[in-house]
Amino acid sequence: LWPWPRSVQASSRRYRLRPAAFAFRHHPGSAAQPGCDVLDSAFARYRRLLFGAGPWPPPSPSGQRH
Amino acid sequence: VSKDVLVVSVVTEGCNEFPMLESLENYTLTIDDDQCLLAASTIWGALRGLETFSQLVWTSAEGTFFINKTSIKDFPRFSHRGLLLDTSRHYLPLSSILDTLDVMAYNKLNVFHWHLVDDPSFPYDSITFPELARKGSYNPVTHIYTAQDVKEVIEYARLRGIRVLAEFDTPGHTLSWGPGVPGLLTPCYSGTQPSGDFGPVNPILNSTYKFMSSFFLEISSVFPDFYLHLGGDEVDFTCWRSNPDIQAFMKKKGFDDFRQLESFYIQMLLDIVSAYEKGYVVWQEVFDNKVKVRPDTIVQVWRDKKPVTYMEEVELVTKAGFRVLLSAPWYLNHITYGADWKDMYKVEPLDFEGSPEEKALVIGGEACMWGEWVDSTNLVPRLWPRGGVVAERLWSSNLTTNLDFAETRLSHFRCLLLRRGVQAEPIGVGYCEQEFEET
Repeated sequence: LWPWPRSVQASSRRYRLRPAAFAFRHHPGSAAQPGCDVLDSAFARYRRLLFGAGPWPPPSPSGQRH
Repeated sequence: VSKDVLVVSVVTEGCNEFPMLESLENYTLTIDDDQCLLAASTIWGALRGLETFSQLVWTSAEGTFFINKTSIKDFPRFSHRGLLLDTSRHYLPLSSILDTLDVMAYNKLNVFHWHLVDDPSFPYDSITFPELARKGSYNPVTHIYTAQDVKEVIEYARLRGIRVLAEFDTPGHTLSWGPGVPGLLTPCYSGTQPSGDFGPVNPILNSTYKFMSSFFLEISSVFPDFYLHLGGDEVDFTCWRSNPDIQAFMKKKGFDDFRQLESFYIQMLLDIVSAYEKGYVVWQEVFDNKVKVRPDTIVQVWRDKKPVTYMEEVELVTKAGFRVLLSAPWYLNHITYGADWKDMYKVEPLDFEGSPEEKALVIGGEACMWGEWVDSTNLVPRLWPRGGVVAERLWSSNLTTNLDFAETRLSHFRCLLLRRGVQAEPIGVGYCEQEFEET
């Protein structure tokens, strides 16, 4: 992590993220809901940074499959 | 077990506002069996948490994405964590500025100090005074920032939780203003004759203050941040000294030191800007020259050793009750061969003699990239990851100082920047798992 946070507790237990299924969501009780442009655009930005811009899985450039 | 949703919750309403110096950026991030939750006081804190979340995700050799069970509580040490970019010595295309804002967000920097104009060029396309850019920019068609460009920068920054602090330095560093506003600058003399050269803004004419009132009325409405940076550094008195009208004005006012004349000008300017209900940041010379300023003025310490060391200067400014921004040790345009980031990392902004109240007046600092030797061809590798070193010093706890720990993480962070398409330079030997052609 950079910059280093105030307090971090981490363990080796891990969870899988499935790009096709993963989403950022507003908590129902949050003061920000869909339509909050700062967070909506950040959700799109970070999804792109994490998994790329296109659909998941990305199509093979030649259309062929392994 | 899969995690398919990161739930984001913020406490305070306010999606259409601009970030401010006082904005809270704290967040907690909890990834465990029961939840995958990012909670923050404000949307600005949520942005910081999203960045942290993105850095926690890793990919296995087979290409599967994972995140470990993690609990993070985080908040910044300083509220002003800035990056100064000079777009006058060399023009930077709009895309370079926007790309820089992206990388600032990756580093949790939150103030873009836009040093828009200086001696060589005036790229800011003023609506009220279009001749400034028409006659003062490198090229009035291509090398300017239009009203739309400025608006785009401000919005792009807002969406990343970054304030835009615009600097219009006066009375010095203003040679590019001269062609667009005849009579604004002081005519220099050689003996009894005008030499044809011009010096700082002419402080003895009413027309100067009339112009400044109109110009800063526009600037105050274009830039939404409460603060403007008014410069005030490196005023060369040679030209003022040579001008007989200035000499007569000095005599009439009873000034025997040109610093008094500079103070006279700056006080008039500060009154103008204050009337528009803006606060201001000034370079340390304004304080050194004992200009009377408002108590809420922010003084930026940029000089390394003169008149005193930068830490002694911080001590003097805080003792006088003013807030401080530190940038003297963080001039990224100064480069040396090797790992020069370590000296920047070792700086402790509160390492001066002072009471807790005085230390609380240090509100942050800025990494500075002056433009003499930097344009869009080499800006990125010179900025990053070294700018991130300043970012960590300003965000992380005062106990986060271990150089080995920092080196490991910074190398890894540089690889993350490469993956995101940022041409960050290496900080030592090593390699990144992914070396992307597009970088």
